[in-house]
Amino acid sequence: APRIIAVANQKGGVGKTTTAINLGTALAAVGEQVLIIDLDPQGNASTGLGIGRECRECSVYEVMLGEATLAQAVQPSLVPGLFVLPSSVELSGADLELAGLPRRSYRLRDVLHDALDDPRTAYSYILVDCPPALSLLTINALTAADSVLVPLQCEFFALEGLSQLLRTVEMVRDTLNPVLDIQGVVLTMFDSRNNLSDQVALDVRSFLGNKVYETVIPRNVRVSEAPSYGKPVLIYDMQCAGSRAYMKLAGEILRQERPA
Amino acid sequence: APRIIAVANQKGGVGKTTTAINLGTALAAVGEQVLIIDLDPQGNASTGLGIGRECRECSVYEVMLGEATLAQAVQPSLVPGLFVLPSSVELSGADLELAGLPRRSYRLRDVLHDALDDPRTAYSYILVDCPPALSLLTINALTAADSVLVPLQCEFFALEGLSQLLRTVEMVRDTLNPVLDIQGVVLTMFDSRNNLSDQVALDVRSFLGNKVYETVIPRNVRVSEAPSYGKPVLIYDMQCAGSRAYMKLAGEILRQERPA
Ligand SMILES: Nc1ncnc2c1ncn2[C@@H]1O[C@H](COP(=O)(O)OP(=O)(O)OP(=O)(O)O)[C@@H](O)[C@H]1O
Ligand SMILES: Nc1ncnc2c1ncn2[C@@H]1O[C@H](COP(=O)(O)OP(=O)(O)OP(=O)(O)O)[C@@H](O)[C@H]1O
Ligand SMILES: [Mg+2]
Ligand SMILES: [Mg+2]
Repeated sequence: APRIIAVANQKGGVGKTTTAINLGTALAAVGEQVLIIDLDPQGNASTGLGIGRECRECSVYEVMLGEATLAQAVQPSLVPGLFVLPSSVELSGADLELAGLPRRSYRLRDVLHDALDDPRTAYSYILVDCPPALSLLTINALTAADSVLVPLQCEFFALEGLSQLLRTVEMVRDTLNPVLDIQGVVLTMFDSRNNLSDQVALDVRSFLGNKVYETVIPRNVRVSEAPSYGKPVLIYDMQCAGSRAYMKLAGEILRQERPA
Repeated sequence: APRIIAVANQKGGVGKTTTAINLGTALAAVGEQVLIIDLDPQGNASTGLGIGRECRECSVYEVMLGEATLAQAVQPSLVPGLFVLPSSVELSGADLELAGLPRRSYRLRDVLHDALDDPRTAYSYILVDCPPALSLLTINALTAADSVLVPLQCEFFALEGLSQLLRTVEMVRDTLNPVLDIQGVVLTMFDSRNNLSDQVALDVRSFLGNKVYETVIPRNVRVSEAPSYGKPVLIYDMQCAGSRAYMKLAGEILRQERPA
C-alpha cells in the first residue's frame, strides 16, 4: 500500500505547494510511482505541474463528492512516474458543502481506500497539498494520511503557528485517524545571510529534535521561477541549489521508510 | 464615519498581516485613529502588535457571536492612536459555527455598524486582517468593508490567484455589499535583484493600471524581524527601507481619500 503524506501548515506561503511538487518529482526521479493530490482551491500544484485551468473538468472536488472515480480524474504529468489529481475552483465552496454530508471528515480517506484496493493503482507515495487553513479540506487530508510533512518557513510568524498545527494533528489522531504521525518538519526558504533564519532553525531543532530533517531548503530564485513555466524546479534547473536540496530531502524520506 | 478596509488575498504569505500592522502604524503616526481587527485564527496581527496569547480572552470571536461588545474587546496597542480587536484560537472553528447562524455573512458588518453609531468610537480607519482563504470569515470582512486592499507578493503563484480574488470581490458587491470597491493593490516583497519581481510588477500594472499603488514594499529583513519583538517595523527600525515604504503607502492612501 502507498505511503500517504499530507503536506500541511495553516500558515500561508511557507512552501507547501513547492515542497509537494518538487519532493514528488524527486521521488519519481528515483523510480517511485507518485500521486500528487491538489486539495487547495488555488490550484497552484496543478499549475506548477503543467495542468492548465482548462484541463481540470474532473478534479478532486468531483471525486470527494462521489461524482467521479479517482481513476477518471487522475492525469499524468510531464514527469514520468508522477501523476496529478488536480484541484478546481469549485473546491473553494467545498468546506461549506462537505460540512452537511455524511462522513464529512472521511470523504478523501474513503475514496483513497476504495481505489487503492484496485491493483492497477500502484502508487508508492501519495502527497496531498493542503490549503493554508485548518479547514475541513485539511482535516480530510489528515484523516486520509499516514503522516504529515510540515514545511516551515524560517520566519517568526511561521514558528508561531507550529504549536497550533501540532495540536490539530493530535486532535485528528485522537478522534479520526489513530495512525497519523509526524513524517517530519522541513525548513524552507532558509536565507544564510540573515540571522532570523538561523534563530528559527535553532528554535525548531531544540523543540522537535530529530523530527526536523537535516536537509534545509535554501531560498533560491530558480525555485520561484519554475512554476511560471509549468515545471518543477528539478526539470527547470536540475543543478540549482533548490533542486539539489529537494533531491536530498527525497533521500532522507526514503531512508526513513526502510527499517534500520 | 471611519473608512473600513479589508486587507485580503487568499494566497498565503503575501504580506497581509505585515501590511495591516505597518500601514495601520503609519496612519496612526500621522494622527489618524486606527483600529486593526485580527480576523485570522493564526493571530499574527495581534502578536505583531504586542498582544500576548494570554491577553486574548475577549476577542473578535466573542464579538461576532454577540457575547461581547466591540468596546469590551478592543485593546490599545503600544502605538498611540492604534487599537486592536485581537484574534483568538477559537476563530479556527468560526467558519463552521457561523455557517449555521442567521445573517452569517453580515455578523462583522452588523457589529461595526452598531458600535460606530456610538460617538465615543471615533476611528478614522479600520483595517481588517484576513486569513488566507475565501472563507466565511473573509466574506464577513468584505461585507463589512468599504474597500479591499490587496497585498500582492511579486511571485508567479501570487499573480495566479488575483483573478479569483477579484471575482469574489465582484460576487460580494453584487450580493452582499454594493459599495465594496478595490482600494488598491500594493506590491510586496519586491526584490530588485531578480527579474521575476520586475516581470510580475509589469504584468499587474498592465492588468490593473492605476489601481496599483506607486509605492512598492521592498523585501527587507528588518520587516520580518520586527514581529519577534512584538513591534511594527516602524517602531523597531524607523529608518529601514520597509518602514519608509509603508509611510509612503500611508501617504498615497490618505491622498486617495481627499477629493481632488
Ligand atoms: N526555496 C524557495 N526559494 C525561493 N522561493 C520559494 C521557495 N519555496 C517557495 N518559494 C516561493 O514562495 C512562494 C510561496 O511558496 P508556496 O506557494 O509553495 O507556499 P504555500 O505554503 O503552498 O502557499 P499557500 O499557503 O498559499 O498554499 C511561492 O511564490 C514560491 O514560488
Ligand atoms: N517586505 C517584507 N520583507 C521581508 N519579509 C517580509 C516582508 N513582508 C512580509 N514579510 C515576511 O513574510 C512572511 C509573510 O508575511 P505575512 O505573514 O505578513 O503574510 P500574510 O499574507 O499575512 O500570511 P498569511 O497568509 O499566513 O496570513 C512573514 O514572515 C513576514 O514577516
Ligand atoms: Mg500552496
Ligand atoms: Mg496573515
